Amino acid sequence: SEEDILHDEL
Amino acid sequence: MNPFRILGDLSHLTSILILIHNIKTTRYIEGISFKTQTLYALVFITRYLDLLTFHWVSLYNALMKIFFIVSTAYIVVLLQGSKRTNTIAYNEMLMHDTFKIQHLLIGSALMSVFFHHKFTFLELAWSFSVWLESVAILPQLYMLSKGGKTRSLTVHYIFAMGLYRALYIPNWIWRYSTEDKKLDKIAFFAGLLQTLLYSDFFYIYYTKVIRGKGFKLP
Repeated sequence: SEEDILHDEL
Repeated sequence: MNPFRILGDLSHLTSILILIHNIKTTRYIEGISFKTQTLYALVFITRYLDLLTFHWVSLYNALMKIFFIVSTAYIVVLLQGSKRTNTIAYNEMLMHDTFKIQHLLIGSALMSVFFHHKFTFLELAWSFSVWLESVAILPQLYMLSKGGKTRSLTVHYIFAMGLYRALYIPNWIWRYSTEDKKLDKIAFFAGLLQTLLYSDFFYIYYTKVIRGKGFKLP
């Protein structure tokens, strides 16, 4: 399964 | 995290605290766009829905997200609350707040359908919020260009907001060069657009308020 996209900026 | 990112986040946080301080300590809310502040509240609520999944990036990230949601919602509540306590100022504020935000909402929704990382609810909401944030200042800009009533919008608030946008650009350059040429294109292009609008905001503020002030002084 695809990895979750991590939005690390605010 | 690089220094530009940290300073950018801190200036964003500071700008919100300055605005809250202004609303609470002065009676003048006329220069504030209720629509812009409502859009910012919507921006943070739709962007940080990932808080609910508990896949948190870091404690810093989660706490900042909670701060941005709570503080912008609080600003909207404060402005709305002035309807009862400061009716004249409240009506003044709404009277000049005439920008049609439907276009911004529809435009951002369309952009999120065209540009997103994944076709999932969370990712569409994230993209929508990024595009909406880039244009959310427009009602404020429009109000400022028409009336120039900016007593409660201090130089400090605009400076801190502009600084936050400006600092995110060297942050992306830093990240692009250090993190394997990775760049979030949606955040980058929407961010560029937003920075351009802020430079316009500052220009109008400068010509209308700083230069105009000399004429108004008794």
